[in-house]
Amino acid sequence: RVPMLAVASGKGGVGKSNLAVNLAVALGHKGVRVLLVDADLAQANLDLLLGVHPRFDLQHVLSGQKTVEEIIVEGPPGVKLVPACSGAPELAELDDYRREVLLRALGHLDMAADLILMDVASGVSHQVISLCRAADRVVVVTTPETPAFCDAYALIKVLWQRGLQAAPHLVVNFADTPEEAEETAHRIRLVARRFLKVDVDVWGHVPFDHSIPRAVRLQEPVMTAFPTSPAAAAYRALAERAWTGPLSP
Amino acid sequence: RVPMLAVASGKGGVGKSNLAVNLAVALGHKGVRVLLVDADLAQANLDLLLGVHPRFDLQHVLSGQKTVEEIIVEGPPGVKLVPACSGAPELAELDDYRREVLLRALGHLDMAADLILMDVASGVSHQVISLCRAADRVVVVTTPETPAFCDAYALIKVLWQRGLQAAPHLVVNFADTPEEAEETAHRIRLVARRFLKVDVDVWGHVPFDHSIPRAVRLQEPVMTAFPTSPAAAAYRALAERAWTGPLSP
Ligand SMILES: Nc1ncnc2c1ncn2[C@@H]1O[C@H](COP(=O)(O)OP(=O)(O)OP(=O)(O)O)[C@@H](O)[C@H]1O
Ligand SMILES: Nc1ncnc2c1ncn2[C@@H]1O[C@H](COP(=O)(O)OP(=O)(O)OP(=O)(O)O)[C@@H](O)[C@H]1O
Ligand SMILES: [Mg+2]
Ligand SMILES: [Mg+2]
Repeated sequence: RVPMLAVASGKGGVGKSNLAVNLAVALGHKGVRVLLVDADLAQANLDLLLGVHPRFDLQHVLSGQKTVEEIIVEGPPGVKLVPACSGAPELAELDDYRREVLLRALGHLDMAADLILMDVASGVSHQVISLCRAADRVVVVTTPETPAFCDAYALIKVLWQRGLQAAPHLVVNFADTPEEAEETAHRIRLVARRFLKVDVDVWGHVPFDHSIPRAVRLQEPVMTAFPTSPAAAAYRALAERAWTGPLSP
Repeated sequence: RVPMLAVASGKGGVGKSNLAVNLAVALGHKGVRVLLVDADLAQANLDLLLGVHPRFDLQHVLSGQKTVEEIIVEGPPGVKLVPACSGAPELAELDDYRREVLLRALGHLDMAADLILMDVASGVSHQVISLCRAADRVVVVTTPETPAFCDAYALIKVLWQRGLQAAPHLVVNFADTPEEAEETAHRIRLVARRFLKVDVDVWGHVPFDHSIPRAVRLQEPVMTAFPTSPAAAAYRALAERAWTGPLSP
């Protein structure tokens, strides 16, 4: 069984997809074979961030026309993408049977991979919760702002109450300074320990960096478009932390 | 019947909630009595942006413990808030019956209001689609970036195919320049007209403005925290456009 990491957040637009893509690329550079799954099923974005144009997507798998292996597209070295669909409301909230079909297909892949990295939709819907619970590890992304902080805590609370396997990990994005990131992470750890009795494991932070929006416009991961940028350095450090820590083989 | 405007987007984190709050405040300044509804039911954010602390929320209405009138909290002049709940997955996707209960309660309010302004969750789920279809008008928020553009188009497409009452309106947020906003709006109008035969009505744009994150940290709308900021001016112009145009009494 290939280990699975879910990237989730609660609040929208906090940088989940950029983290998923760049974490995958940074791990690929280290020789890890990563299968990146766009599990924001109704609103595909990973293909746009990677600059690839898939002909088929998970909708074709769920309707039985294709297998997961048949829809996979090559990304940067070490990274393969399982693309989602754009504008399909019925995929935003799968019924239990189709959700099982999807998770079973991902669990029995007929290909070599060291890690499955799943980018999950924002929110706390049943679909988000069940995809996170199916993963071995979950990393929750937040920013220092109050709405993102509250939504991240709410997601951690719901996941923990619904029997998450391991304590969630945390990444603070859009940090103006390392101190602000630490302060935000510290506050989340404090409320999670006090009210939920769970020890959130802080992986680190990604600074606010204009090279990310620039890379998004180029439809190329910042890791390859601006490899010397502060963001690329941050993603590399997170990949190091993730792969020597909870995801290590 | 009080007219209802829904603020939606497809992509997460594009500025829907800040637009909803500041549009409500700008209209309130013009003497309009606005009922702001946090229809991102599972992840309340409007209370945090207004700096209010509701004791009850829509969860209490849906469980039959309170009426909508009983959970309403006062906001800035002219604005009342119907608060949502934080961290309640069962509210992210209501069943048809409970969704009907909510819309009926909003439709038969026992209070004076000139406009109901609904902040909808990101995404294209059935809940998002049905709340938009229940509104008289929908304004879709996008940014100039490709993922936001594609998600906005996907939402417009799904809404139009599912029988939206009137052509959607559009606001471009995070614009670096007015030209970039116009170029983004123009591209959306072009694909919507060519592929969907619908004429999207562009309301205007909000520039990237640091006073918005500063206001978010203060838990105060930018309209009242930084009334002379570029963002406040943009929100005032949008309120003028909305109230003399499609929402005019
Ligand atoms: N560290 C950063 N510095 C500057 N901009 C950033 C950073 N991280 C993300 N962004 C910007 O924020 C936008 C949103 O990021 P992204 O699409 O990854 O968020 P998301 O959480 O996946 O959103 P959604 O809720 O729609 O899934 C990006 O388009 C990018 O421009
Ligand atoms: N014009 C702007 N200039 C600068 N920052 C902005 C602007 N508009 C929004 N923001 C920033 O983007 C963040 C996200 O905005 P907001 O929460 O309103 O988005 P949303 O679309 O409601 O997100 P969600 O998908 O979670 O509902 C805010 O916290 C704010 O800091
Ligand atoms: Mg995303
Ligand atoms: Mg919002």
